[in-house]
Amino acid sequence: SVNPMAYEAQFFGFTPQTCMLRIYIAFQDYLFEMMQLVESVILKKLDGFPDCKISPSEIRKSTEKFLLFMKEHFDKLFSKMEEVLLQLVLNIPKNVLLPEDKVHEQYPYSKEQFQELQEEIQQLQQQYKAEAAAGQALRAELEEQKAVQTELEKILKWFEGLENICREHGTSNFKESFAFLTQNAKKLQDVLKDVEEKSR
Amino acid sequence: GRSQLFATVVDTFLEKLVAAGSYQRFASCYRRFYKLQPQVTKSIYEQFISQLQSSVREEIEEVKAEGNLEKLFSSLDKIVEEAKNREEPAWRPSGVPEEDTGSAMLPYLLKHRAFLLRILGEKQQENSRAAEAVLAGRGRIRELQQLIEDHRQAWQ
Amino acid sequence: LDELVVETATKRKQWPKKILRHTIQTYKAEQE
Repeated sequence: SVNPMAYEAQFFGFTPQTCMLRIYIAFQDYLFEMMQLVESVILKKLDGFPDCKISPSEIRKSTEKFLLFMKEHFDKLFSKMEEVLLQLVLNIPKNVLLPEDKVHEQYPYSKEQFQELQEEIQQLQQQYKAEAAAGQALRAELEEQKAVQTELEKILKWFEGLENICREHGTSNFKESFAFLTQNAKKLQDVLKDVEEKSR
Repeated sequence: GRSQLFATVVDTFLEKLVAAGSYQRFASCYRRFYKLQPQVTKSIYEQFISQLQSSVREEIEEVKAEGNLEKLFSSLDKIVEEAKNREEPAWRPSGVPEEDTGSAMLPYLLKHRAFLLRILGEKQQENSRAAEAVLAGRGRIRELQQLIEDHRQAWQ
Repeated sequence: LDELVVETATKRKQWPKKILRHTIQTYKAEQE
């Protein structure tokens, strides 16, 4: 099972394994290049000794022998180095949290709690809208009440005005004076009738 | 620190590699040439080793520069230092982006909720005052209507 | 695999901040 070391990649911007692979390939290339160089230098030196019996294929064999030996040690040493680097240098200890993830430490919310919180926010928004609408309706009624109150007060004023007129003309209690008036009117009618009869 | 450790580990690797590929080993592989030209063999070997070491070191410097490793190592050392008294394993991405992002948004959700609670409370207070005023207004209007009715009755 | 890991890790590093910016804008707009 491959450990993708994703958290390390989040920090470094590359996976540690890739980094090690890149170093391995580069080192290996150098080793091969150096060996090639060594061999070409030796062959060139041999040109100076035409009578010596060392053939290029023999040199090639020696190169391969030395390279094989170096490669074995190289691989062993490199995997040791890789192990140490992946464990101690290019790794993020289990108890360490990267700065960009700090929020997860401060708010250890579960998925359910998070959903509840979202629902609660939805609900609060609905409630607020309802309250705002209710507020509008209340203000509208208050406006309406003002107008109605003004009208009713006008009517009352009118009545009061009426009663003031009566008072101004000495009839403080309208009812009595109305009764008095009616009596008077009736009396007058009787007197009138009386007069008419006499005159006939 | 990590940077120091990195350099040490690479140096150790190189030392051991050179120790493995000793001059004896080299001379024994190229035995006949060595017999013919021991001095030349020696200098070729020495050049081989120093060239190999300098190439490896250059490569390491290149990788460090490319990956900006010095800076990353020192900042990681700091981060690890800060977490040194934490025992339990720290949070790691769950693999479900929605969930992980959710937690990142959490502080703002909480702030938003607090805001909504506050303005809802204010609005409710405002509305209850308005409701009282409306009820008072209705009462006043009933009074006025009653007064008018009384007057009207009286006139009637 | 390596590219996927790096791409995923990069998103994990960068996107919460981006999303957060939009979320905050949304909330601010809503509050206004």
